Amino acid sequence: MLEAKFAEASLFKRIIDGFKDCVSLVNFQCKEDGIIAQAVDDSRVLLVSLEIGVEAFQEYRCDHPVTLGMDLGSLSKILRCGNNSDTLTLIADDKPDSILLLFEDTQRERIAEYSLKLMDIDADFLKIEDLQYDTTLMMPSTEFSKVVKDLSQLTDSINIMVTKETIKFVAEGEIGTGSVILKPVMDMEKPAESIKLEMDQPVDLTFGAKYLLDIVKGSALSDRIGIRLSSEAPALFQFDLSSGFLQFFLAPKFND
Amino acid sequence: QKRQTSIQDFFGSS
Repeated sequence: MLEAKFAEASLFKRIIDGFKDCVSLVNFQCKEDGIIAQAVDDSRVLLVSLEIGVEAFQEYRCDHPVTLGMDLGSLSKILRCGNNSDTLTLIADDKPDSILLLFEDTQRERIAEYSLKLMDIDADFLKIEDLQYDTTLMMPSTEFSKVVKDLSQLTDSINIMVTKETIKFVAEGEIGTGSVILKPVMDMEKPAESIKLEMDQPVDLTFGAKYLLDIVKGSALSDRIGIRLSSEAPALFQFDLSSGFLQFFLAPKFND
Repeated sequence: QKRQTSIQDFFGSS
């Protein structure tokens, strides 16, 4: 039996909205210690990895591990039926054909109950080992989102270059070029506005703009984004939850 | 021209 209650439905909505546009069919693996999910987009360029720890729930119970295969488009239709401030409980039995979503507005005694048919999704679960990164960045997710959206207007590839004291984003397109340079900055009054940079090796990497546009949809989850870059591995973009995270691994573009 | 790599190039088959 799974009973996972979010204090606010908006949290689960924001999690699902954060990656529903790049992957559609996802297995959610529910265990004693929380829920994890992983999916690769159709073009096999972007890997999404989600972990929702027990602490992120108001109440959580999972007696037996259970995998819930869901179509995120359908799930998100149902999530739109609940109000953001409702509590949301996900309920499934040990061998479920469907999952129950229970929205409760405790102020108004309103209870809405939906069931979603589950799917048998054939997908391997990749073991993502701890990778070595050359550079780690932490910055406001809104800032990163703006850079990506601005530069994506010019081109389908965005170049990210990091040297000791500078983070440079470059777009070269047919209509023109654009670049944004950011420097590490510590904002004592608003720590969330700070830009932190830890660089072991400079990096110069190119990514498909369309994937970066998918990734920044996770910005509603956290006001900070962690970016880890390596010349030899997919980049990692991470939004932290109060317990858990939403990670995107993005394969770079290389010179032939 | 740059070539788009795939997640499988790094993490093996999925």
